[in-house]
Amino acid sequence: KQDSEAKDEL
Amino acid sequence: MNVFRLAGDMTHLSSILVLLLKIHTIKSCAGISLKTQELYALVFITRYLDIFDRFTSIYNFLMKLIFLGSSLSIVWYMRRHKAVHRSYDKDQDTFRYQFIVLPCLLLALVINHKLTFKEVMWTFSLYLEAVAILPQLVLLQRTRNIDNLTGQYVFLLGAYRALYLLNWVYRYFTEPGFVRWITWIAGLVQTLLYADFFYYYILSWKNNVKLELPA
Repeated sequence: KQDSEAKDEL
Repeated sequence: MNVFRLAGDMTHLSSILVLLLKIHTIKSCAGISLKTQELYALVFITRYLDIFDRFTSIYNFLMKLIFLGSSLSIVWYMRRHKAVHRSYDKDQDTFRYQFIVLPCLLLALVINHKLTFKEVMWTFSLYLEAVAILPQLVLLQRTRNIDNLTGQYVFLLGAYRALYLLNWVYRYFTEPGFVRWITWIAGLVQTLLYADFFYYYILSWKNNVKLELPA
């Protein structure tokens, strides 16, 4: 699930 | 969001504002690499493909719009605005795109979390951002007179990366299971590229002399 979690940063 | 992340984003935003200030008010882009600016525009386009279908927060959404808009407008100014374009050091800005873009694309195809278009593009944007500063650093080294705004621009970009590293360290210790190898390694490489510049920037600031990088 890393891929979706990683996108809260810019 | 922690204080390092927010400070990192604000530093990133300031770097862009410093560059826009130079371009918009002084009508000059002397010492600025168009190649680096175009690579940054590509970084934001490929990273924010999900801007309309993945909503995390108003803050993230607005910042994405600002980064996309500002990077595209900087490229537009440097290419299309007559006075700004005249000040562009085209002959010095010789770094080849393909040396950067192709390896990043290949790496993103091989090392990613999921082999889908959006995911590969997102991973590509991380690798690309890590090395997109290279044409700018090469140009700086060739420029005998680095003006204050250009020096500050690169310094703020490097500071933004350093603050993101601190943000990850903080998140690692405060959020259980927070591990992001691809983001971390790309971010670490990116920050290390600034080490040499930082050294000379701080030296020139301490000795109160004009910034000049050794050939």
